[in-house]
Amino acid sequence: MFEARLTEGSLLKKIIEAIKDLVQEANVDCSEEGLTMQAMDASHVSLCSLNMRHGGFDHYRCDRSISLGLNLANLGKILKCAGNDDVVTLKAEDEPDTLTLMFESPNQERISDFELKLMDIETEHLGIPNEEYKCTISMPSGEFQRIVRDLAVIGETCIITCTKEGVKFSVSGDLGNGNVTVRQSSAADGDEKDQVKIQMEEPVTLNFALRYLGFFTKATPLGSTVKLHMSPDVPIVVEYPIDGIGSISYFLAPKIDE
Amino acid sequence: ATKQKSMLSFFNKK
Repeated sequence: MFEARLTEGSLLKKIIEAIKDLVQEANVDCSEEGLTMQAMDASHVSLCSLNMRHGGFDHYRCDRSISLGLNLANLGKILKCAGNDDVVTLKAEDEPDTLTLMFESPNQERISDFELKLMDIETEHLGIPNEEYKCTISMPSGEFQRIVRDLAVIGETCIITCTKEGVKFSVSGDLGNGNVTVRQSSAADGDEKDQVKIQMEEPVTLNFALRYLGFFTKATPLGSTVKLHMSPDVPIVVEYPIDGIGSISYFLAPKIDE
Repeated sequence: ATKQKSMLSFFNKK
């Protein structure tokens, strides 16, 4: 028996919205520790990793580890039937063919349940090395979204350069080129969540496809902060912490000069 | 020109 209850059901809506354009089908693995999902996009250029700890749920029970093969677009359609303030409960048997989703309105006046058919999905699980990154940038997620959206109008590839002073996002295309530099905030600058913080061992410059960075920014509603982890010649990690429950991390392979 | 690398060239299959 698997049962997981989230008072803030809208969180689940936001998570699926953040993944479904990148990944069409995925196995969500449920265990005593919580929910995890690892999936690559169809062209194997990026990888999305979701982690939701059991302690982040209001109720969590998982007697036996199970894997839920989900069509994320279809799950998104069902989650659209939930109100934004609804409590969402997920339920499945030990050898499930379906996932039951129950939505309860805050005053308990409306209770609905839906069953989503599960799929057998063959996936390749990748071992992600535990890397110490040379640069870690923490910045407002809305700022990152704006930069990616703005630069995507000009070109396809973004050069991200991280130095101690700041992070520079550069793009060039047929119409011209552009740069946006965000500088490290000084300690006195406003709210913690609005700050740009850079931890750097050595400067890093890497090229990335803006199209994929754009997919990642669908996670912006999940939190005020995004963290970028970079080292030379390895995939960037774009990590969105989800307050109190876990995180969603996107890995994107760089573009490399031939 | 830059070439898009695949995720599979960085992370090994489990």
